[in-house]
Amino acid sequence: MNLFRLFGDLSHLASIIILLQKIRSTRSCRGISFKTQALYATVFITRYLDLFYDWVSLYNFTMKVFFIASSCYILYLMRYKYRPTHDPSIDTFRVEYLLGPSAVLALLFHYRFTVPEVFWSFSIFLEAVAILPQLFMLQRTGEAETITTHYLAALGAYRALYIPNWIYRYFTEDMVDPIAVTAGIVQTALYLDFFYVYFTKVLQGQKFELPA
Amino acid sequence: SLFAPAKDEL
Repeated sequence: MNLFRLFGDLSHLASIIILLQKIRSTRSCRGISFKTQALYATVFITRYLDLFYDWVSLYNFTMKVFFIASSCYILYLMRYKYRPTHDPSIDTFRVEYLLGPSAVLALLFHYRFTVPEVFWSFSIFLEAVAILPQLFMLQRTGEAETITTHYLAALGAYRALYIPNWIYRYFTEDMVDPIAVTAGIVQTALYLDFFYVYFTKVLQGQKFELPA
Repeated sequence: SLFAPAKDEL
């Protein structure tokens, strides 16, 4: 464990708490893509299949349980408790375009050809693009509540911090995970546009609005 | 080896 990864994970944790706070405080899941949240639940469930037979550490175990539980809880909130506040007509990204290629890539690139390992690869590729329905929705509506942008910024920071973590591990442990690194770089790149608007507008006290 | 899965990551 190094500080980049620790702060990355804490940023991931913070993003989920911010999202729950957004839903609770506005009593609404307006502006949040159900599709992206469903993809994250899929990512965590398919990645953490090793939860019950591969012990890494208490930290690792606790985080995995938290990510699975919180992603399922968010789906419950969106699907049942705050269902009327979700507008499916603006959440229209075709998730087949993400699920299909991720499955193909997982069949081509994996560390061992076993069910959990192929699912693990699938989850890595899917996580890289799971934010796209959310960013697509943002692009469509052209604006976002400030708290929603904080959620996205914390999620993007988590991904960005994993990059120095990998560089650090390369020098200290002489180790590179090519699947995680490639997918991670793609995933971080997807946030660049968002970060630009976040830094130039939201952090200057303005509303998140995209140029028409 | 240099290339290995980082399974301790989340």
